[in-house]
Amino acid sequence: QAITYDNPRWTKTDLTYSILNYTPYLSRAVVEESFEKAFQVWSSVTPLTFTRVYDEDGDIVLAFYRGDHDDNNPFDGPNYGLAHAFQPGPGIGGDVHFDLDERWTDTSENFNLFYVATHELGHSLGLTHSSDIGALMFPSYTWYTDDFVLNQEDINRIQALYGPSPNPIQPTGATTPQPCESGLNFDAITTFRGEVMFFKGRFYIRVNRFMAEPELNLIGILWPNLPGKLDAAYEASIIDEVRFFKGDKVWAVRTRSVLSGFPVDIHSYFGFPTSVTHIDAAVCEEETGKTYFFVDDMYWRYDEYRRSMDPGYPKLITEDFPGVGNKVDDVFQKDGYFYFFHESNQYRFNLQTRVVDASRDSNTWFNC
Amino acid sequence: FPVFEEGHRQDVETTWKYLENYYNLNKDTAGNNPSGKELMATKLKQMQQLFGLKVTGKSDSQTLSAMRKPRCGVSDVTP
Repeated sequence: QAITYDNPRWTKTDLTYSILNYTPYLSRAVVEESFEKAFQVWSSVTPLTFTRVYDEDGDIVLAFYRGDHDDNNPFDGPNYGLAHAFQPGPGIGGDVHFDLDERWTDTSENFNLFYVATHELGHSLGLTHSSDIGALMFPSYTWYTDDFVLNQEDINRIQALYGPSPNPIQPTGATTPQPCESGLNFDAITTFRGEVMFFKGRFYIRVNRFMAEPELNLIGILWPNLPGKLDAAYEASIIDEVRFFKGDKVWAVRTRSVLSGFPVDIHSYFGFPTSVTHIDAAVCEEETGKTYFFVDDMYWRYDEYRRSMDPGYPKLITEDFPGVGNKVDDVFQKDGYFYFFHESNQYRFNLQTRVVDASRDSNTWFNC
Repeated sequence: FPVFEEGHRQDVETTWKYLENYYNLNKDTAGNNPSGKELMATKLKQMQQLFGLKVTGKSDSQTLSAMRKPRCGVSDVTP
């Protein structure tokens, strides 16, 4: 094996793997399927192939161990250290060890075996940890939804070692939003107990008076049961709830817990006609308890106290909110203004004068 | 351990163990003997940088909570 200290990689592309043992928490078939999927993540972006062997040790051996297992890296029981792997090389090189004491799953519950295996195989192929919280190679366990997409940074780094995949169509990875990048648009924006949270993909960007820098983190770290790629969100501060929308579903959260019984459909919960299949944006005017829902070029008004839609809606957005355009992506209220966002623009709508009195780029909230 | 704001023994051990496991705290100490305080702060800054935390060199609550998250057992600083 020609392996350099600071750039460890396999010098052959047709690698083999073997499975030494299993976890009691999953069937053999689920374990084998999880591992197969994990290898596919890496083979789909590189020239590497992975073939399972049965009667001998593969280049990469996957095994479950408990506590001290003679590799100078003892496991520590449930939680904390989940697994580890060794750089490319002969013998133990490339091998992956999983902590037998973890509750391994194939769902979004802790700990998803596919996700951890894919991360550890990154090490087996020569990758180190990444400081990008959206990257698969970020050191902490950040799995929370099952629509896994490899991050572009992971793709770039593994292709720096092995080159691109021979597939004619090069797969592109997810990217982690950068608050100060221009042209940034958002899936949803809401206030949350005096702070403002901007949602993009599976991330949130949070700003509050006490932090000079915005905080970028994964939605799942706060609300593991919320999906990514939300459509809309608003805070019903009178009852200390935030409601999130995706498709025709609504989730209600209070602090860090999704309230029981959610998600529910927006037709039965708010009284939308079935023709409404999604919500673009929503905001509750704190002083009146009236919530405005923006859908395509129309808007509805819902009374939080009566818990029913006001009569005479929907109306055209352009009629009552001149200057914000006929489509709204996100909206939230701060002081006497609604801040409307559409693509990478935002419009400050004065609730007293009922006009837009300022417009600027969408990322002005992040101290860029 | 003067770098710790709260001086809780458990926090001290969590921090020490974490930096030992993932940031080569022990090996470096044996190597060139800088003062414990500086070395600890240097390692904490490395960890805070990688995790996108405020780089203070102190085991503040956000740093401790990041240290308590389940994670991969491979070190963050050595290949």
